[in-house]
Amino acid sequence: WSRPVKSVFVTFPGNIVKNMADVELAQSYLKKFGYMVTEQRSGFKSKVSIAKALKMMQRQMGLKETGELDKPTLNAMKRPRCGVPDVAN
Amino acid sequence: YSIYGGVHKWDHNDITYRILNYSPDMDSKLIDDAFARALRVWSDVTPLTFTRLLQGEADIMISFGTGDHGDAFPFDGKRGLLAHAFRPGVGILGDAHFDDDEYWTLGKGNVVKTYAGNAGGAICHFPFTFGAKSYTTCITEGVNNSIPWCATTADYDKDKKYGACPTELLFTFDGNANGARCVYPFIFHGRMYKSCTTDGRIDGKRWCATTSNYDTDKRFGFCPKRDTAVIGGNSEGDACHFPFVFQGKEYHSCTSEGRTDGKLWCGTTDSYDRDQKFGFCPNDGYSLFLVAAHEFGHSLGLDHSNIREALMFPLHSYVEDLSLDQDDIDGIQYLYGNKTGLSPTLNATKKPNLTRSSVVTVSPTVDPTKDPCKIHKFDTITVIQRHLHFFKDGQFWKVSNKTDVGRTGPFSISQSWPALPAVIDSAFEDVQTKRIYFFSGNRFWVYTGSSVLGPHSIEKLGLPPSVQKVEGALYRGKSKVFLFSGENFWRFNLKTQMIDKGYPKYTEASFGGVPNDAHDVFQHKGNIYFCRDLFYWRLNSGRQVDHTGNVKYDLLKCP
Repeated sequence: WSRPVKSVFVTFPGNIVKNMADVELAQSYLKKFGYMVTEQRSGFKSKVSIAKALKMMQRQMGLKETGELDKPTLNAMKRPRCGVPDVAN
Repeated sequence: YSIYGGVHKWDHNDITYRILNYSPDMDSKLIDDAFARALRVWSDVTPLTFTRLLQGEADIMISFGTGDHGDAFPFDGKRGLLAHAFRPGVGILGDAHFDDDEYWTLGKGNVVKTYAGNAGGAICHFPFTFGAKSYTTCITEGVNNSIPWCATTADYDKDKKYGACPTELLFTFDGNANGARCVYPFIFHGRMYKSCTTDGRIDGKRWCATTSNYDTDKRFGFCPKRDTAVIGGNSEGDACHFPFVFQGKEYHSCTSEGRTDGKLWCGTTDSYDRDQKFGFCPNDGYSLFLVAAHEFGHSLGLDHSNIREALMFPLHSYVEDLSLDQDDIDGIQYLYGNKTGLSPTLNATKKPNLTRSSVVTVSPTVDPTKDPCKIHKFDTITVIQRHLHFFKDGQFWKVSNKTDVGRTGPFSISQSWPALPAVIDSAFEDVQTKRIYFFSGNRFWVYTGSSVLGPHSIEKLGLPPSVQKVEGALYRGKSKVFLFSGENFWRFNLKTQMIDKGYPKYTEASFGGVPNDAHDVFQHKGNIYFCRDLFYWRLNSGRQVDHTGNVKYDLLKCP
């Protein structure tokens, strides 16, 4: 029987440890894809709260609309996707 | 489905496209084929045709780029954003860009086209057996010229079908050497190179000289990506070096040792401990065909859908056999019609039958005490039989859509539509069938001429129980109606008599610039009106607020 090998974890060169907090990631995502600030066609900008923006994003992605940054929402934000904003500008 | 604000579509059906450059991940012929098949996804269900241009300006210009690639939407390296495209129009509009930091395949790992050999340029078959051993990459076993090869069937020993794999020892691409092979060693800036290099370039592309001295001859080409090339790490494009040493131990294949993320990696020199050179082992990659089909949907005028199964859903997932979701088909056919060229919604030639009245004609019950110009808020405003109808407390007034002069009324709701209550929240006319739908609270009625069905619960239409009333209705095309309530709206399908999948949507996300507490929504003379009290926000055909005004003075023609 082989003995379990104790893994040694190393930091690989060039690996940038992204310490971006989940909230920062979410804010960046919500802004990038149009949920956070809806630039309206009349020329006015209306700021949307994070909870509301999250709800919009959750609805778009078919997730439970909690308005909170829960795990399914974070996972969806980390999935590969198209770069076109979801909320048209 | 969603389309861009207003209708942005090509004004011609013979769309042209041009491929400006290629990814080194796949052979150019495979890329050509992936794009052609992706366009065919849409031409199969519409009257659109796609013609490839080799030069000049095409409607859809296709290119690969990395990071900041010249538009306002930079890519973000590996994973994350895969591609983007612009809605139809001139210039950059219509164009599709693909992130070349991604590993582009057909979704199932390496796609390696062969050269020379006896397989006619077929794709490598991985795994294949050779000498009773199984291989999942191109190999140099059995040859004496270092050119990697693969079998193009599962069993080389039986079928003897093979071809050479892409290697700079056979050819280069782009550059200025007409595809000549690399010459090793070569001199660049006085230094000798024995392999492709990224030195001297800021885009990270691997290149080589095609003569023995770049400094004097200036001839070069880019190196084709070998199927064993690593992705990312600090040795992009180099091949794994097996065996390699890591933490004093020898590895003969990719490993996840030393990593917390489980990614498979390898050393690209014989000792990671000494050189610290590594990269990630090739994975399945992203299907260029699937991503391109999605992007071309944008290029044709579709926005993101919120149906998970739809091709136009914004998140990428691999499917073996793509078939468009009905939502995608509905969307693209809304814009361009079906294969026979008949558009279900645009350019409809069928006119409403004006000879058959669905409204029971009654004489105006003139009541001088009921002056609509003194009303501060109407129960609902809608268009029925080309007349704007203003409903309030059991009565209504009409203003002709056509003549736009004067108004008639008040008329009694109970005389015109006896089954209805005094307060109507919303109404619309199905111009195809002449049926008129009335909503009050959580109930609705359907009038056809003088016959009526209802009341029914609005839940029967598929609206959730939380909807207390329908506050606005917007007839869209032949068979769809947007129903508004609160800050949401739903799309009601008149054919199926049900709410479509993917709803509700936020009103403000689709109709920018209007109040989210509007209580009347209707279409009048090609514009959309959202009303709050006596004020209205008018959206033009491009869904842009182009005017705000007063219902009384502008629509009701009050003095």
